[in-house]
Amino acid sequence: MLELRLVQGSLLKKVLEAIKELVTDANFDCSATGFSLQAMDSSHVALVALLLRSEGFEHYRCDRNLSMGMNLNNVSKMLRCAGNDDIITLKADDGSDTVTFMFESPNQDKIADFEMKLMDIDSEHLGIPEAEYHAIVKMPSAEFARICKDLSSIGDTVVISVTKEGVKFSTRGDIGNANIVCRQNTTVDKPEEATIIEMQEPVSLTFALRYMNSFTKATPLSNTVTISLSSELPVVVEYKVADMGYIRFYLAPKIED
Amino acid sequence: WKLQKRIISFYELE
Repeated sequence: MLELRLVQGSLLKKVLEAIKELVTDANFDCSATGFSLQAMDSSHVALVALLLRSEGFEHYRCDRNLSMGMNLNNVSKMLRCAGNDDIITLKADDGSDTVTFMFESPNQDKIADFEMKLMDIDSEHLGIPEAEYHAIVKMPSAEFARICKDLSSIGDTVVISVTKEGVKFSTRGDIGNANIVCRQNTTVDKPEEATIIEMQEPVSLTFALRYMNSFTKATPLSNTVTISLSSELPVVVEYKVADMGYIRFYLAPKIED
Repeated sequence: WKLQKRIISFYELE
């Protein structure tokens, strides 16, 4: 028996909008730790890891570890039927091939349940060890989204370089090239507007902008984004999901042929 | 030319 009640149902709606462009089908795993997902895009270039900790739910019952295969476009269709202020409850019986999404309006005057078929998905699960990153950049998520969008009108790839001067996003294309430098800026009115750069050593890596733009679909989840970089490792682009977890996007770099 | 690496070349399959 599985029963997860999330008072801030809009978080789940935003999570689905953040990942459904990157991943088509995925297994949602439920355990005592929480509700999680790990999936790669169809090209195996990017990976998304979601964790919503059990403590973040108002009610969390998961009698045994359960993996539920879902088409994310179909989940998104279901969740779009929930109001932004609705409480969302996920229910599944042991051995069932369906999951039920229950939506309750805040004043309890409307209760809806949507049942969705589950599917069998063969997914490859990767072990991702904790890594020491050469540079970690924390910046406003809207600023990062704007930079990725702007650069993708010029080129297909972005070079992200971190030095003691700041973090530089560069691209080049047929019409020209572009460089955007963000310096560390902690003298702002609100902490979420700060750009904070922790650098152990300079790093410069090249990534496909198409994927970066896809990651920025998570922008509504968090005011800030954290970008962790190490030479010849995938970049990690992390958005916090309130105080209950995170979405992490991993993207493999491009290297010289 | 830049070669696109794949994510599975960095991490072990579990």
